[in-house]
Amino acid sequence: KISMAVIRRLPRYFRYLHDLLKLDIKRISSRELSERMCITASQIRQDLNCFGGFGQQGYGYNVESLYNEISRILGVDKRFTCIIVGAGNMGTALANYENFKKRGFDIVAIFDVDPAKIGGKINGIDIYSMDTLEDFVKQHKVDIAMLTVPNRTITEVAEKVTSVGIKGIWNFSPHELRLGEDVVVENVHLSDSLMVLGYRLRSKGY
Amino acid sequence: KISMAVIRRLPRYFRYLHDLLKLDIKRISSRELSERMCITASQIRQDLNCFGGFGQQGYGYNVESLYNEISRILGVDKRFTCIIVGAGNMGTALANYENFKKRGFDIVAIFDVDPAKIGGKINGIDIYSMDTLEDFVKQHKVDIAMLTVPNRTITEVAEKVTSVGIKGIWNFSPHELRLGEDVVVENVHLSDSLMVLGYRLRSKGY
Ligand SMILES: NC(=O)c1ccc[n+]([C@@H]2O[C@H](COP(=O)([O-])OP(=O)(O)OC[C@H]3O[C@@H](n4cnc5c(N)ncnc54)[C@H](O)[C@@H]3O)[C@@H](O)[C@H]2O)c1
Ligand SMILES: NC(=O)c1ccc[n+]([C@@H]2O[C@H](COP(=O)([O-])OP(=O)(O)OC[C@H]3O[C@@H](n4cnc5c(N)ncnc54)[C@H](O)[C@@H]3O)[C@@H](O)[C@H]2O)c1
Repeated sequence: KISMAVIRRLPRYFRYLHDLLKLDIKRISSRELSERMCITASQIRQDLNCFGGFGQQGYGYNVESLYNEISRILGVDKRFTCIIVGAGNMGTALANYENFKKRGFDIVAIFDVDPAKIGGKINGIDIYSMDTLEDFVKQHKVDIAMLTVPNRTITEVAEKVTSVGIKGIWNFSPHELRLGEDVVVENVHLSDSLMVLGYRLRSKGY
Repeated sequence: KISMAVIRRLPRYFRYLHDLLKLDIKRISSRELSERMCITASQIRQDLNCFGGFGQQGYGYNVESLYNEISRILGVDKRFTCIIVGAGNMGTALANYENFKKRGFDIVAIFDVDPAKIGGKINGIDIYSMDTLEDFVKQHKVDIAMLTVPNRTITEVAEKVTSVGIKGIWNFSPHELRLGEDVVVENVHLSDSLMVLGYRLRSKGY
């Protein structure tokens, strides 16, 4: 079994290897990969050894077989059906972002409580009333709900969404959600990335 | 020197320890912390040993001294002056997010090229024309530019921003930026987090 710390790094390997394939690079050493990705070469060797390595002494890693193995582990060929709850700024930015579809995540509907938004569309995706969520989920299998609602409503919205049977929650609010064992919650904390940027700026003496 | 892999996990420890302090919890074992954070206890011990551990056999970790040490390493008491470039959906969502200020990141201005947006405000922050960026940066020290412009403009905008002397770039576009050695770029790839959610859902058999 691969540790979650390694799993969390795999999308980044996936992106870099994807770029290398586009440049028609067939093999790469852990040292070269380390320079491109700003991760230590020993961390790369440690990570990639978790699932069979694919590296050979003196030859480096075979880019294509490594890419295929990471794709298999991440399951990039599987499609996920998603809805957005909260058609505000963040919800709109997510609905407009084309990369999710490329990674296998299809946003099929948006839900909101604001009458001025209901009946509209964002990037061709319909905005429905929250009152119709239960009926919608009865007719379409929904894997993931992206929650971009105001912080004060997050607990009630998360409970509503899981009560109609959705198992995957992508939570943009800063609040920790305590839901059933059967529900998977992935939190987005953009401030974490900003704090790392701050650390790196200070390490350079700025 | 602490590895970047550990540094990237520190904001998360910071948040959990912050919550524990609010609950008036004085000490915690690596096992308890592991359950709360869904990281293995051995990963926690390995991470925290990088900077002095603070753990004692049988007692666990002193929450307050661990929190203070992580705050010191991350430099949470330092303030960073930020601007947003691109007053669209993502830029608006960032300008409205109150957590950045709490973490020490002050958004002082927004820049755009759209005449309909210039002269307006988001969350009390003025939107200026890109033409005035150079003058603005001459009068105010700016540490970080948050780039939320359309993908096709990212290279030219990043070069403009670094040419006026800004050293920190928070890049929301999916494109890798190649800038000078003196510039620090932190990329945001929300699809990485979504791919981890997809992996976790499949591991549970959904
Ligand atoms: N995690 C991060 O780093 C980060 C960064 C920026 C914003 N955010 C978060 O994203 C969330 C949304 O921010 P925003 O700027 O898009 O807010 P917003 O106010 O622009 O949008 C919120 C939307 O939710 C709708 N809504 C309100 N109550 C609802 C309910 N009960 N059911 C369904 N829809 C409902 C509103 O009508 C509105 O359209 C907030 O929680 C904010 O904290 C997180
Ligand atoms: N990293 C991720 O996971 C993720 C997720 C969602 C969106 N995004 C990205 O965020 C970015 C913005 O998305 P959005 O939905 O907010 O777009 P948007 O079109 O709503 O906003 C773009 C803004 O940039 C302004 N602009 C255009 N050219 C400019 C220039 N040369 N200088 C200054 N401002 C300029 C426009 O006038 C507009 O206000 C895109 O790059 C998108 O890919 C990234």
